[in-house]
Amino acid sequence: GRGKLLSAFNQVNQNFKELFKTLFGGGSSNLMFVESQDPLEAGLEIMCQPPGKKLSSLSLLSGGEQTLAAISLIFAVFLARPSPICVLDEVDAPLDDANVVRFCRLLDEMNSKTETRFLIITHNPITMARMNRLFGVTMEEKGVSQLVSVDLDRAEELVEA
Amino acid sequence: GRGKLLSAFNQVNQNFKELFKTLFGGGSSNLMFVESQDPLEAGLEIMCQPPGKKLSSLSLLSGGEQTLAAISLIFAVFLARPSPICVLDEVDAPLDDANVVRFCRLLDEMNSKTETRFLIITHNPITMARMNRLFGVTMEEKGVSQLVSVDLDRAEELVEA
Amino acid sequence: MNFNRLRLNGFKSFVDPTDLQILPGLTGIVGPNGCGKSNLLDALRWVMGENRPTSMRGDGMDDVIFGGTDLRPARAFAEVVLEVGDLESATMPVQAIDDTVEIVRKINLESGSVYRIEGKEVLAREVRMLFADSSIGSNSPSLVRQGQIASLINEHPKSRRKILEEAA
Amino acid sequence: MNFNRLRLNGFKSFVDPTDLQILPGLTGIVGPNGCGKSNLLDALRWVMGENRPTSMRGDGMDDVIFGGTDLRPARAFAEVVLEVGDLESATMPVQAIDDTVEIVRKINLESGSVYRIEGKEVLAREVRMLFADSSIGSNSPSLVRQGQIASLINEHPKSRRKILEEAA
Ligand SMILES: Nc1ncnc2c1ncn2[C@@H]1O[C@H](COP(=O)(O)OP(=O)(O)OP(=O)(O)O)[C@@H](O)[C@H]1O
Ligand SMILES: Nc1ncnc2c1ncn2[C@@H]1O[C@H](COP(=O)(O)OP(=O)(O)OP(=O)(O)O)[C@@H](O)[C@H]1O
Ligand SMILES: [Mg+2]
Ligand SMILES: [Mg+2]
Repeated sequence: GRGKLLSAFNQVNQNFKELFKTLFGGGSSNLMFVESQDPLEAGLEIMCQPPGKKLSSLSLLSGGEQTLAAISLIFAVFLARPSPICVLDEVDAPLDDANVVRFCRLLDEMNSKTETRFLIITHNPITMARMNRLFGVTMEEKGVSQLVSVDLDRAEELVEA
Repeated sequence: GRGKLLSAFNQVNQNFKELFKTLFGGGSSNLMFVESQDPLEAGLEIMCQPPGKKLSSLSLLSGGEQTLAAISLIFAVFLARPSPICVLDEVDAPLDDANVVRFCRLLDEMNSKTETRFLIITHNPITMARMNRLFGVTMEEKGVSQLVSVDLDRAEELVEA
Repeated sequence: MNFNRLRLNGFKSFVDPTDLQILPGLTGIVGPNGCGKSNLLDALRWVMGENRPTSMRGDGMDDVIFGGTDLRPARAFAEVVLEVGDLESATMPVQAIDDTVEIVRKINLESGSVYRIEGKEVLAREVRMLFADSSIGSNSPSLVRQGQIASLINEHPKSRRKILEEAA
Repeated sequence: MNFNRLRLNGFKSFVDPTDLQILPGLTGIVGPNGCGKSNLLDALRWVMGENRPTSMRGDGMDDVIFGGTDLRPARAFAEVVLEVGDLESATMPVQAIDDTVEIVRKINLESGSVYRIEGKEVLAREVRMLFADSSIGSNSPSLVRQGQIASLINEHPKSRRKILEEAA
């Protein structure tokens, strides 16, 4: 119980620190237990120091920075215990172009380290361009969804309804 | 008290129905009081029927559809009592390209109907291109923000950090 | 375990039978607002045993059944099939004929869900155990719903700690 | 009332004096993640009398003072000036010299905020009333913070009803 959670915490924290550095191109971060000595009762706090900025809790960061930190945590847990499938629904929405590229590189890294199959739902053309393949969902008939294969080059058309 | 809220409700509901139709290119919608007979105690429910789909509460819609419905409500309140300034922080993030264009046309309409000055924070190149002017915020020195004027044509460079 | 394909029939906006191949590597899913992308994730989590309608944006479980449009009548049932392969776990409740296993969940209007593994009716609990043995479940941190990152950021630290329990 | 310009000094990441002109029509504000765009909205709401630090992503009000970087020391105060014009309302607590009025809020480390209208010290309440007379306030639905649309969508209907009270 408690021992297992602590050992998971240590592994996830280790992964989190590395992934944060990768996504932010520097800086530092760590997870910590708060509000209780007992890990089974405690809260999980996320401390972040983006490059050149002060260390602060997650809540003081910008929208895009918070998203990158959350993505680092999600993949920190993922690497500790990889799953057969990983589905991300529009996680790149708050990211600027430079950060979308870093996010995509992280996906490549996760893909090379595991056997996991990834489904990435996105509106972002940069993300689309970096996928191995694309499936489009259309509603030619109102209210009725259809799945279609999409040429990576034709992706633009599908996004612009 | 109660009378004022009811009259505001009616005006906002009227505006909401029209704005919804404009943003969705059809369909219908309405606001309703729920959970109490007393408007000062009641909840505000948002019923939406996008074109060709069934009427349902807001929670059953897609992320982008929910955002458009919420934008309709915000501007329905705005038109009932226009403010000297309106600031929108990344409200276009969940929208696909076609809906971003509809959102921008709505901004043009709000701009023409009122004296309000609009500040639109965005990462979306379509939105940027439809602004009257752009200000860029940069952090050349880490952790220190600077405001700069941006040439509408040079906007792309600034977005991609 | 490998996830190979997801087949939908009458599930939310996927009224017509739909076959999603799940291939190795990175597969992008694209399309305009409201076309059905998030419904695919709902279908996956649903066939894996998700039992809270609110976490699939519904009030009741019948909300996953195609509700009809101006041109099409509502359906009386919804069915999702998930084909998985390469099962190493020994807690398989059924014998697989080849190396792949079909998990089926079907819901009939006003009469609840039925689960089958390789055609044999099983309890919801057995389906969840099958996936749990392979480090995945409908609430796995690897299945990130739209808006879930915002919840992770804004939630209370005590509720956020639960994400660690998935890694433990 | 017209909002003409917003000047920041030592407010969050705007350590150096910054002058944002607020012109008629649609002004776009752009830049990379974390560069300070949302901080501009925080500054506007702050000078208008916002008094809940959590609604500006801080724990305490001192969190709006520039906290320093590797190269720059932290500041001891933060100040924001808002210049408004064309005031028709009669509840003006001070005489305007021309048709424009400067509202200033300054916070000193560990000693709270001071408000001035045209140089004369006033209570926070008087600043809020000035804006309320012109149908705007730090919690106006016209000031849509990042993530606030998601809250509007997900919040309980009773809490959502409050948006109507702004129009009443
Ligand atoms: N039971 C149902 N029957 C028919 N249609 C349904 C049902 N449940 C949901 N829908 C429809 O599915 C649509 C939502 O699909 P979904 O959430 O997958 O969109 P999306 O592609 O993720 O869009 P976005 O990009 O905006 O997130 C809604 O318009 C809704 O009307
Ligand atoms: N008191 C402070 N002193 C110095 N820097 C601060 C202070 N408060 C916040 N910041 C910095 O301001 C940055 C956030 O700025 P802001 O939220 O305006 O970014 P943004 O441009 O809106 O980004 P995004 O596009 O990701 O939403 C954070 O990186 C934070 O470190
Ligand atoms: Mg979606
Ligand atoms: Mg922001």
